[in-house]
Amino acid sequence: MNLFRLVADLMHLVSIFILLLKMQKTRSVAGRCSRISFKTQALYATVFLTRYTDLFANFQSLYNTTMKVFFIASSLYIVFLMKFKFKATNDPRLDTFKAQYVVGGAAALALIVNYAFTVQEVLWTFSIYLEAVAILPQLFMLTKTGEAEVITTHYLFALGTYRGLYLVNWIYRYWTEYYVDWIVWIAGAVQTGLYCDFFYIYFTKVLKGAKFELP
Amino acid sequence: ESAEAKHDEL
Repeated sequence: MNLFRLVADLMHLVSIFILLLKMQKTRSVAGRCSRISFKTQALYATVFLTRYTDLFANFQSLYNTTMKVFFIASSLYIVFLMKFKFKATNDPRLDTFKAQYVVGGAAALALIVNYAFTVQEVLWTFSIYLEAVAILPQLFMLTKTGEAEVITTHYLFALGTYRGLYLVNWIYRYWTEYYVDWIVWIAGAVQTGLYCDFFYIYFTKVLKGAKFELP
Repeated sequence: ESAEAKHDEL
């Protein structure tokens, strides 16, 4: 564990708390222009469920296990809230990204490009590929509505920072322990790349007090 | 080292 990875994981936690806070505060997932994509949240729940199949078999540390349990539980809780508790305020007409294609693409790629052709490894690889593109329905929704509530942008910023710090962590680990993981690196670079446009607008507008609005 | 063992990141 190094500082970059620790802060990255904490930013990931922060992003989930921001999302839960927003949902509880507005009692809905669809404020006037602050919509949260159900598809993205469902994809994240799928990511955690398929990645942490080693939860009981492979004990790394109390930290590792606690985080895994938290990510699985919180993602399922968010999906539950959106599907049942706040269903009426969730507008599927804006959540139109074709998620089945990225799920299919990630599954196909996981079957072809993996470290070992075992059920657990293919599921793990699938989760890595799927996480890389899981934010797309949310970004697509943002593009469609053209603007976002500040708290939604903070959520995306926390998520993007978590991904960016993982890149730094990999460089650090490469130099300090000769850690190499091409599947995770390439998927992670793609995932972080998806946030570039968002980061640009976040820094140039939201942090200067302006509303998040697409040009 | 098995492939499973090296997945130490979240």
